[in-house]
Amino acid sequence: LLTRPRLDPDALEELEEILITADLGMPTTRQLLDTIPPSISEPEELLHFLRDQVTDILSAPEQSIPEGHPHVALILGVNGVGKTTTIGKLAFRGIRQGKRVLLAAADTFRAAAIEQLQIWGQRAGAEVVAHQEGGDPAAVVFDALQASLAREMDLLLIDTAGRLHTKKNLMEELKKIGRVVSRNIPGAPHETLLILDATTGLNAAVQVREFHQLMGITGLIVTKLDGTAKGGSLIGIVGELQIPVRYVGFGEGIEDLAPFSPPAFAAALFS
Amino acid sequence: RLSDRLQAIFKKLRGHGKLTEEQITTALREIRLALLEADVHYGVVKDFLDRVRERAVGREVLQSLTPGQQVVKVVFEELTLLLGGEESTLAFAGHPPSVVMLVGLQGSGKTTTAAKLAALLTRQGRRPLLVAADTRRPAAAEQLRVLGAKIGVEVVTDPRSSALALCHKAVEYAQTRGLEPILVDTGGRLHIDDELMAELRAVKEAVHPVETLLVLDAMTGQDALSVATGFHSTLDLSGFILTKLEGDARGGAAISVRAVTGRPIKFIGLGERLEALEPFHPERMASRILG
Ligand SMILES: Nc1nc2c(ncn2[C@@H]2O[C@H](COP(=O)(O)OP(=O)(O)OP(=O)(O)O)[C@@H](O)[C@H]2O)c(=O)[nH]1
Ligand SMILES: Nc1nc2c(ncn2[C@@H]2O[C@H](COP(=O)(O)OP(=O)(O)OP(=O)(O)O)[C@@H](O)[C@H]2O)c(=O)[nH]1
Ligand SMILES: [Mg+2]
Ligand SMILES: [Mg+2]
Repeated sequence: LLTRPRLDPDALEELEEILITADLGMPTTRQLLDTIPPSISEPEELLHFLRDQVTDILSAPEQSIPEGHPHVALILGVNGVGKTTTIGKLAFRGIRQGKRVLLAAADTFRAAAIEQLQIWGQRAGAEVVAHQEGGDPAAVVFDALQASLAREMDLLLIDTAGRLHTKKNLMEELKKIGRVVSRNIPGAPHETLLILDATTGLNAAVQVREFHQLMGITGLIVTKLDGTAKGGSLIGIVGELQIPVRYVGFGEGIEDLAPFSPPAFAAALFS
Repeated sequence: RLSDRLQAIFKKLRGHGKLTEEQITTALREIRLALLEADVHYGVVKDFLDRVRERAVGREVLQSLTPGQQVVKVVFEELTLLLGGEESTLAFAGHPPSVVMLVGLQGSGKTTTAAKLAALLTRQGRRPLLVAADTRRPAAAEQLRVLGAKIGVEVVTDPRSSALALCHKAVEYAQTRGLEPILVDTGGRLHIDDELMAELRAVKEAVHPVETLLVLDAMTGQDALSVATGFHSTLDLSGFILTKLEGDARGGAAISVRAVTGRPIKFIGLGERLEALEPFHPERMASRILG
């Protein structure tokens, strides 16, 4: 399986198990293990080396974010990953930074999605633009864009309905929302953030590729890292697509969000 | 596809030649890769391969004219056996009202699935009762209330009640109104959150559910094993419901949770509409996992 005769095969298998069970997938696991230089043989050294490799991969993408006023961020992802909750957390961060924050309740499909976002808005101190359940999400977005201009908002966060990337009509709807944003505010959306659930396995890579191809993803947010899942599929994703991870979610509370730290993530992977 | 890859490995064998050790090892490696790619847990794959190896060196493969195809057949059969064997139905208690508890990680689809089950039971001529026992998530009760209204099923809610108190209230209500079964939607939680797991255990010990079903997202990766083990050891699960299966996740988590608990997968969720719930079919899942 691996061509490093100087390394103990049991140690290698143990490493393989750590990486696979962390959801790295076999291709990324093999790539990583193949980078181990022949000079390394001690387990301590090995772990340190691999942590550095992972940190490097995750730090590589270009990190700058275009500035907008209002700064518009579109939040996307498959069902149940934590989009609405993450928007609550991002809104709170923005408010804490002294920004005027507006939320757009553009999930007009799922039962009580609007109410859920409105509660998060209240908790964060951000207003919410909403229509009726069953309405046109693009219309909500249009109103929110107008409101953020008229009321001189600093930050507009757009919540969208969860959707599987395999559903063509729903992906088309998303594309339409993107067009409404860019037509009404030049340069917007300044960020298109895909939310990934850390418990997701290798399908996470498919999600990123599909959403990226359709919308152009500018950043990733990984949620539910307070569980036992390690989110290792990120390594292959970031390596392949060079999309930066912006934040991590680690709980259901409004403050349970932090900027992504590659070394912290790498350390957690091997702990 | 796995079957193509295995054909290629065995095509060098002509007629009734003996399979080489190398061919078997190479075949097992391909199977291993396919299963890991499908998100089946690392350790579960190991055990599964031991079973396959035993059959791969047996007469059925050795004497086959198409050993590659035979190995695929063996893998498919072993997966189906592992996944299947039990009925996709809900149990009912000796005397009503039976309680069905839905549990699982955050966002797995419990609330939607509770309503789907209510819809299914209504179509089957029953009169179920939904209980919005998620007291934490913003607008959780409202979500279940809206879904219940769509299908004409009553929902027990109370913003000031604990999950336990709500369940007691629901049992009483069901008894007086002759409603059965009671479908309890609980809040998402981590298997490592002792306090929240204790809350579930307390509910279970109070209302003695005839079903304790783990609602699991089909795209769950390696973590499915710890999640299933965690929920099972605290609650003694009766089965699983795998959601979002109309997507393109391979669904290997199904193998992992079945292997580690021995409990059956009873239903699958195939969409967001309330009709999108079907009985689980082991052979279909096996061929999906094999890709
Ligand atoms: N433990 C944990 N739970 C989280 C985290 N982020 C979100 N959740 C929970 O995940 C569940 C789903 O969150 P939502 O915000 O509704 O997810 P969503 O992507 O908006 O879902 P849909 O709109 O239905 O697609 C909720 O129970 C949240 O509290 C996190 O970082 N950790
Ligand atoms: N595509 C698809 N989406 C589903 C399916 N089942 C549920 N969902 C969606 O998944 C998301 C989460 O569903 P919920 O029912 O809110 O999940 P939950 O487990 O109750 O979430 P928490 O209560 O926060 O733990 C929603 O957007 C649902 O519409 C399914 O079978 N397929
Ligand atoms: Mg949402
Ligand atoms: Mg719920």
